[in-house]
Amino acid sequence: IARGGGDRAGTLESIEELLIGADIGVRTAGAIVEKVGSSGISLNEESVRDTIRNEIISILSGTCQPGVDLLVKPHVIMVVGVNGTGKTTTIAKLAHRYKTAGNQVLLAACDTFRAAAIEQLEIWAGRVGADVVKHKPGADAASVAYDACSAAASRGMDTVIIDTAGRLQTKKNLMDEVAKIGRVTGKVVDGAPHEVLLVLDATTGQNSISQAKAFSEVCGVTGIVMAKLDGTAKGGIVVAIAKELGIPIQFIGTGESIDDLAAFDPETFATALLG
Amino acid sequence: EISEKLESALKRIKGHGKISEKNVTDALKDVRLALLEADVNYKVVKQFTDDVKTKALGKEVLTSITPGQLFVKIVYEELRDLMGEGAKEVALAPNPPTVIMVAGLQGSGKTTACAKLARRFSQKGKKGMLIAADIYRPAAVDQLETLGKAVPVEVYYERDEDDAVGIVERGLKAAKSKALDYVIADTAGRLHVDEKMMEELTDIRERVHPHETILVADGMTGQDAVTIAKEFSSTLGIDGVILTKMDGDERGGAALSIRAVSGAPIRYIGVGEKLDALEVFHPERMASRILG
Ligand SMILES: Nc1nc2c(ncn2[C@@H]2O[C@H](COP(=O)(O)OP(=O)(O)OP(=O)(O)O)[C@@H](O)[C@H]2O)c(=O)[nH]1
Ligand SMILES: Nc1nc2c(ncn2[C@@H]2O[C@H](COP(=O)(O)OP(=O)(O)OP(=O)(O)O)[C@@H](O)[C@H]2O)c(=O)[nH]1
Ligand SMILES: [Mg+2]
Ligand SMILES: [Mg+2]
Repeated sequence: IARGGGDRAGTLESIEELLIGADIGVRTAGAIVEKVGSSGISLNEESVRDTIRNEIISILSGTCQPGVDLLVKPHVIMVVGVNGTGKTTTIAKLAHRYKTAGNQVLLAACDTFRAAAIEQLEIWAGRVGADVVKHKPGADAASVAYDACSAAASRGMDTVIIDTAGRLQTKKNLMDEVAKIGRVTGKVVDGAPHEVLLVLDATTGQNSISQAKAFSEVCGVTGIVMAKLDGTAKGGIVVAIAKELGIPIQFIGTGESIDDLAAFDPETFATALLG
Repeated sequence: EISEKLESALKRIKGHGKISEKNVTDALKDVRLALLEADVNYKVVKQFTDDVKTKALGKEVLTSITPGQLFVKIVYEELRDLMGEGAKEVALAPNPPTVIMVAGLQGSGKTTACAKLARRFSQKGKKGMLIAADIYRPAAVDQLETLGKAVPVEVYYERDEDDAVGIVERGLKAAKSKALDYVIADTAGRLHVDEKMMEELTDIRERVHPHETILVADGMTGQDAVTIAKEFSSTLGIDGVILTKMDGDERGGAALSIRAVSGAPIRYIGVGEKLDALEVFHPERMASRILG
């Protein structure tokens, strides 16, 4: 148990390393540790951990929660992110959630590029009981989005979830495309897309900040889903994202089945991070 | 050419008549920050800076008239040497078919990498086969089939089969009967902490004895790269690594973490989604990229 001055520095240093090891990032970890270290609290290990935990909870809870307007039908959710983070699987989980809550769900197969992307989405749709609007592979993604929103509107469906192709945020033409997909939905449904969810991979390091910044600038991210938290990566980057960009974390993905989606809880997350 | 952090490290050492241990220690703080921001694991960074410190405190730096330059040179060379030798492509076995097994975490880029490797081999005049051993992911077989047609390369698959090990075994048998040069088995993404799924990999290995087991890792992987590499290395054994999605703006510190922990050579990097987007690994380029 750390007691004296030397131990105090040691305790703070080892907690800083733990935070860095959780992908919080060296700057954010340093800021948190400095704030706690200068707060004059008793520096035994347990109270340091508790104070850090509370600081993390406060950072995560501080992000602006946009009021999600569920009064407009269909409610349109666009899902974006870089390659392989878990977008399509997350959409299946979300669709399952909305179906279970009694909604009619339509999925838009707007990844018209990657091999078997449409087939993958169709299989998930079948499993959760959602409809799919698709075109041929290679078709214009924005027109698929347009058709999907029109179909959902005319059929009186409750929810449209748009699957988009993975794209690295550094590819300007692909980022232009995702912005266009978003704009096009707004032409069919008032205020669409009502949600833009960025799916991040928990194993990704500092690049998640660059991803969050870029996608936010290009198509306005309303919330983040942190997928693959069932691994050993802690996903601490969301603390840095909350601190620097103020984007709220909506859900976490904890596996490959349709039930493996949980609402984000800052307390549970902060405890697991320091665990 | 060198990053801000290294510039600032240089400044700490330059302009001092005589370099002290404190100057080197302070400069190493900047190196540490640069590496951590590049996603190198903090334990690997600690080891690296300790090694650099030992070299930098050698008589050479302390008596050099350009100690700053020499210090940066030591940092860069130490990093480059850790990256291993460049251009060590997958070697084809003397008695075909060369059996290659590809493994890694979910979404890292394995299926795409299999097709890219096949494209590379076919450009060298080799005939082979891809084996679709991911029996879990929806439309995994369709994905490999579609990519296979684009290479073009034959794809062996069995729909509605729930034994991945058997699929690889039978695919290999088919490849032998056709006297093919190579087979590449694509496996399902899995967590290194999923015992049952890791066992599937060791079962495949025991059944078909791959000449090469490749870890396909996402180039943007953060601190967890160390744990992933350690588990795959100790449980399965890694002969080579492919680092994917390096066409982004991530610094790629995972490369150093994976090298430090597994000792396996990084053979290729993925630089795009197209089948020709596979480059041979260059240690010096990677060192410069990580240092920012
Ligand atoms: N363990 C785990 N695996 C996940 C999770 N979410 C997705 N996956 C897996 O990650 C892999 C990629 O998932 P996809 O849904 O295809 O990812 P994507 O972002 O749509 O990929 P692209 O469309 O190619 O960019 C699949 O093997 C999924 O089963 C999760 O929360 N935990
Ligand atoms: N930009 C870029 N994208 C890549 C690269 N390699 C793969 N991808 C993309 O990353 C995503 C995932 O690739 P997959 O080959 O499906 O990954 P996987 O490891 O087989 O995924 P699972 O089988 O679900 O574990 C796809 O969208 C690929 O097109 C690369 O080097 N650069
Ligand atoms: Mg997808
Ligand atoms: Mg795959």
